[in-house]
Amino acid sequence: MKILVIGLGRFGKSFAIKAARYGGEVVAVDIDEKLVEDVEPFVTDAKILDATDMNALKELDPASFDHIVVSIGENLTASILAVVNLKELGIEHIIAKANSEIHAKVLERIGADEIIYPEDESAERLAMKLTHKGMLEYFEIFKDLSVAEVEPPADVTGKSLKDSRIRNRYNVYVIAIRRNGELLTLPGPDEVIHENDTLVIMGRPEDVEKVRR
Amino acid sequence: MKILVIGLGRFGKSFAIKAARYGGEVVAVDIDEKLVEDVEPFVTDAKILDATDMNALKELDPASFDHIVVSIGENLTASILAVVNLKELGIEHIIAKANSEIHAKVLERIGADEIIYPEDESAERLAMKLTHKGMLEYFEIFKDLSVAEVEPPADVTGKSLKDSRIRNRYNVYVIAIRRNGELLTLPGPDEVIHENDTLVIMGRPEDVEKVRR
Ligand SMILES: Nc1ncnc2c1ncn2[C@@H]1O[C@H](COP(=O)(O)OP(=O)(O)OP(=O)(O)O)[C@@H](O)[C@H]1O
Ligand SMILES: Nc1ncnc2c1ncn2[C@@H]1O[C@H](COP(=O)(O)OP(=O)(O)OP(=O)(O)O)[C@@H](O)[C@H]1O
Repeated sequence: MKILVIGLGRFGKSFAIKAARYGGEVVAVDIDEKLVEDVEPFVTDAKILDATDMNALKELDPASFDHIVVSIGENLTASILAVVNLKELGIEHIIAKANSEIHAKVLERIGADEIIYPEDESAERLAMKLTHKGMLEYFEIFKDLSVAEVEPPADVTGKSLKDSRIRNRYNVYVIAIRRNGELLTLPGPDEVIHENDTLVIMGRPEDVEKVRR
Repeated sequence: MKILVIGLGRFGKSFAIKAARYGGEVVAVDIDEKLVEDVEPFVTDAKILDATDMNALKELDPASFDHIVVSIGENLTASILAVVNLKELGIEHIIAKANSEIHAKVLERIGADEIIYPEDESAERLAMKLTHKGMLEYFEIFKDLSVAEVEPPADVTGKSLKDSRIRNRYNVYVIAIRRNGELLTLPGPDEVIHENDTLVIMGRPEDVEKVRR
């Protein structure tokens, strides 16, 4: 996988290094020389580059990459110009990091195909966890599928999964049980729920949220 | 749920507003008056506060909160002092946002119980997705459980789940199939895998990563 990362802030730098570690051929660029130097030992190639400069971008041969990530932050103009330049160069799929809701909206309009807004996504997960009693973990996998780890509803300890009727009552599936640090995946209907078990459930977000103690 | 948010940067502000929207009683504080004003319509209470000032913190009665989130960023010293102050006030569980690996390590050492590092978590997910051919979504739910959406391995289209032997070959469970926009949850062993289906799989991270086209 040939991956181009434009902008080496916290997200861009972290991404570039991880993608390289997972086997990607990573070219990492930034306008700031120090950041380019910092990341250079970890990636395939690191260059100083102003992404608002169309000619400089052309020299990278952007079409040769499988994925391009634009992770320029504070400078909204630079972030937007970089995406527009890449679109002008015929790049079909661009992943861009947004710094705010309005930034995300602008990026969508100018053709970024995937928007990443790390602070918002983490804030969402933490807000779900902390406002739902008994919810220990929460992940919205898709718009129609969430996975959560929850303490069992009050009346099910000592019952089998079948007798607990969790699926009928809450419309969620128990895909795993965490017991004494071990994970039992896809437990059968006769599995008895122990005191101190936590349940890993899956279902529509609106249903998963309702499973509380 | 009574929740105190200290620091209203992108993460803190987003978290405060969402937690309030999900029914939390949210007190949001920051040293910057403008940010306090911005968030005020959306939360229970918003105050200007310097979290390095122990007396100011005491006045908030931190022990009365179910959860405290310290989301001060750039100013590492302020972030650290806020956590130390709260520990001095006897607060047992503090959630703190980190801006870097070293920041996270310091927060751990001084007693933050849960560390959130949004850029790193998002970078991890994107790096997994982009370096694994055919992987469309990836979530590490726990250290021993990942969920991913993948294109089916080359030779399984047209076969039933049972005949595809995905579980034996890859040690992962197919917990859902995405077909034409619909989600089929917990498909049975006789479900045939169609062209253009994507599979939602679950298993240990090291096993999930191996399911590629
Ligand atoms: N024209 C440009 N060309 C290339 N890189 C640029 C340009 N303008 C800004 N950058 C780089 O983009 C990087 C990310 O920007 P910045 O640090 O403002 O973002 P951020 O959103 O706060 O990042 P993060 O949250 O990931 O730390 C910086 O390292 C900066 O040098
Ligand atoms: N002593 C303090 N007391 C209270 N708030 C503080 C203090 N010092 C800084 N803050 C606030 O913390 C907030 C978050 O800090 P900053 O914006 O630097 O973080 P960040 O990590 O870049 O945030 P994000 O990535 O969430 O945008 C700022 O709004 C700032 O005013």
